[in-house]
Amino acid sequence: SLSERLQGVFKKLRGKGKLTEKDIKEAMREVKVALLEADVNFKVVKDFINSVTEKALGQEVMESLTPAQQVIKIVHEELIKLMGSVESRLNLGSKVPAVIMMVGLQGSGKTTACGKLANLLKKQGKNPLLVACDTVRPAAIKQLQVLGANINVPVFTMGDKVDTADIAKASIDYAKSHNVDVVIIDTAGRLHIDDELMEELVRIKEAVHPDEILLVADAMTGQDAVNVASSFNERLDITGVILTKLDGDTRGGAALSIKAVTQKPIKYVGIGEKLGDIEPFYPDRMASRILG
Amino acid sequence: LSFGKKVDEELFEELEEALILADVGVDTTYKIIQSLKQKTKEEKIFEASKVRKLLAQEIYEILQKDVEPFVLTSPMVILIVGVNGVGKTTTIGKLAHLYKKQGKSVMMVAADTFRAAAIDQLEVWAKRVNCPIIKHQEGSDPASVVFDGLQSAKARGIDVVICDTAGRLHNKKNLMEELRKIRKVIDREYSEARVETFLVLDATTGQNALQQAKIFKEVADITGIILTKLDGTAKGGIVIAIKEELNLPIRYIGIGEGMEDLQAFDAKSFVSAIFQ
Ligand SMILES: Nc1nc2c(ncn2[C@@H]2O[C@H](COP(=O)(O)OP(=O)(O)OP(=O)(O)O)[C@@H](O)[C@H]2O)c(=O)[nH]1
Ligand SMILES: Nc1nc2c(ncn2[C@@H]2O[C@H](COP(=O)(O)OP(=O)(O)OP(=O)(O)O)[C@@H](O)[C@H]2O)c(=O)[nH]1
Ligand SMILES: [Mg+2]
Ligand SMILES: [Mg+2]
Repeated sequence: SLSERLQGVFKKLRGKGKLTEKDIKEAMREVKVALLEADVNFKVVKDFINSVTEKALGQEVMESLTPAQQVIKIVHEELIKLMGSVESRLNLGSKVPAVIMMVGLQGSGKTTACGKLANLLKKQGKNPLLVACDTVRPAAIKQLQVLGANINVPVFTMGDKVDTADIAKASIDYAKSHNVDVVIIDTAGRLHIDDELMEELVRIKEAVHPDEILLVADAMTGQDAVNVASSFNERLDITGVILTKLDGDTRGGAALSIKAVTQKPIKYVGIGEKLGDIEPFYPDRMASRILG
Repeated sequence: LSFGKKVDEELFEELEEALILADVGVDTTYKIIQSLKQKTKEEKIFEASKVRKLLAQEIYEILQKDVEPFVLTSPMVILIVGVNGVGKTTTIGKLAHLYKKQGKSVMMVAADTFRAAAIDQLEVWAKRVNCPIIKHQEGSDPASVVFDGLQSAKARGIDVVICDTAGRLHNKKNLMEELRKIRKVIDREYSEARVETFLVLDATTGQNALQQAKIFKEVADITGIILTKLDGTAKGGIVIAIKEELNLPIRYIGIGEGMEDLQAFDAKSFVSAIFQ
């Protein structure tokens, strides 16, 4: 573990008396390795190590009898600060219906996340509507319908031959005349470098002005997380992130990468395949997990 | 570009960064760069472009070492496994299409009986490539669907049976046990068939892919890897670490969502793509 590795570094430095800047830099190399192994992006790690090294050169560490513990404490605190406060509230605005749009790469967990949020909102006394705007993936509409049926939430669909922005617009009209207060729009997975498909998302956004545009990202994403997150954010100005499959054993460094490049809050995490498997994002838990 | 640039520590740091950004991982990158520095010294290399060529060659050798070509024989059972959302079901559509083009008879087995509309999804692919599909009700026992699929394939003299399975995280013990059971059924019910178990990995996955490969290999005797979503910006470099540590050959790559978007793995182009 990182604390064991840092103990090792400082142990062999103990004999030489006072700690020097060079010693701290050596300790920071261990932190760098730990973060890279946790899938935090290379450039994000560089910036993080620079800012933490500055803090670690202060008296706390240099004059401490337990420098390893002090370094861990500083790293941990910096990570938590970077990951933002617990922000699990959806900003549903004042107009009715509120609109949530889910976006992201192929297979990240969007459709399942739509079901999970619908379930959550229903338990909070809302009347949600799921909207099938994935008109390309085989049986995507059926998948959403099965999820909706499981939690007794209606699914709005116009089949797979209608333009997705038109489906989104029509779903708002349907919502207004059916006492729905939150509309959750599922979209097809797509690559952030596919201009035509990214443009489709912009058109849906302009058609229905979502209150929340949530990037659904797989927690086991590696170095590519920064490319994906910054592209989606630049095109759509996302309002938040849902990190999925955290019931796996990935360290989840993608969380730090995504937060660092977008500055947008991670609102929820997926912790399983069932519709109840969603919980708020806790920055301190994520920080501990990343450090390993 | 570093043509005519000298070989110095800055060059090795640049190459190290490229490998890390490609998800090769810290340990494997370190080993590769150390070996590269050694060779550069021994062979007295002073040109950066030559060092780059040496690095590409080194990675190529890791990927190609002891790899037997994949030959389609009949009868064959291909079991497709992997964690959630990596592209298993879509890849089966692509494989069926490829093998049919090669003149083989193919059958699909819808053994993901868990996920919403998983059977429906595979059925669409079966229609697209025009091949038979064996399925049960959603919620039924996957091992029994496989059992039925194999009986049917034997009776019909099918060349290649491809089994879809539910996505499952490798740290879920009960799901890995279910997979072990499915594998046992195949070995027991179709002993005359050659069995290939392909682990599907998503190119966007980071270091966790190594753990996935380790656990799936223990449970389901993985014989090859299919790396999907290489049409994105992720490089999938973790397969280098996987090949080095577990000697699993990469058989195919997925480069899109259509039936034709599957290619046999080509180590040379994979390596050059890492440095683009
Ligand atoms: N273990 C686990 N599996 C999840 C989680 N979220 C989603 N999944 C699974 O991941 C797979 C993909 O989920 P989908 O909801 O179909 O993903 P998607 O983003 O809609 O996929 P596309 O529409 O094809 O882009 C399914 O097998 C889900 O059950 C999670 O938090 N944990
Ligand atoms: N861009 C791209 N997308 C792919 C590729 N392979 C699969 N996909 C997409 O990834 C998403 C998930 O594919 P699936 O085939 O449903 O994945 P799966 O592993 O069967 O998912 P589960 O059964 O839920 O675990 C779909 O949107 C596919 O179209 C690929 O090579 N490139
Ligand atoms: Mg979906
Ligand atoms: Mg599937």
